[in-house]
Amino acid sequence: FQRLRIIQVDSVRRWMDDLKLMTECE
Amino acid sequence: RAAQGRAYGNLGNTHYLLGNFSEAIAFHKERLAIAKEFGDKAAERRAYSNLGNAHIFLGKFDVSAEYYKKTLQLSRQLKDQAVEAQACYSLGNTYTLLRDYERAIDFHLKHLCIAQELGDRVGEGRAAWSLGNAYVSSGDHGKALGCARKHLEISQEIGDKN
Repeated sequence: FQRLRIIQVDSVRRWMDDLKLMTECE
Repeated sequence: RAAQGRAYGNLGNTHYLLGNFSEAIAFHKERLAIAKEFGDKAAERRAYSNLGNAHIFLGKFDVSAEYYKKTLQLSRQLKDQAVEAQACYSLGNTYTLLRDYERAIDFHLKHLCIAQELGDRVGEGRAAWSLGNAYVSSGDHGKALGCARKHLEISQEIGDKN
């Protein structure tokens, strides 16, 4: 998790924020 | 058995949304096994995406990349361009996390091409932003500037002040 907290690239951080709520539904 | 597969998928998604990524992975693996048993390619593809996403939050970026590649392969088989674009975008970001900028750029370019083909301006803007950042990381500031200009142009067009 430490590795995840120090992500410097804005576009990757934004992608990961969106990803948190992204599920492929059944 | 088919309903069991759907239930596993829903349990995987619920654990994921709760932040229980290891549990989510266990359920999505069960879902994947049943999808394969039935030859249900769409469900198999969804399971790969969900598995790729969950591994990101465990910091297992290399494992995510392998699952996203399987998603990409199936999206092509299923001729689903929107999913193919999504898989390329995920792979671009994952390779950026892995600091493999050459591969990241390659996938962001593929994402950009599909977004342009589909007339998806939001996707195109996101691809330009991501591509620009990958070029900066790889030291190619000239190409990064071109991407930043494209990102600005699209952001203005779609009214995205942020």
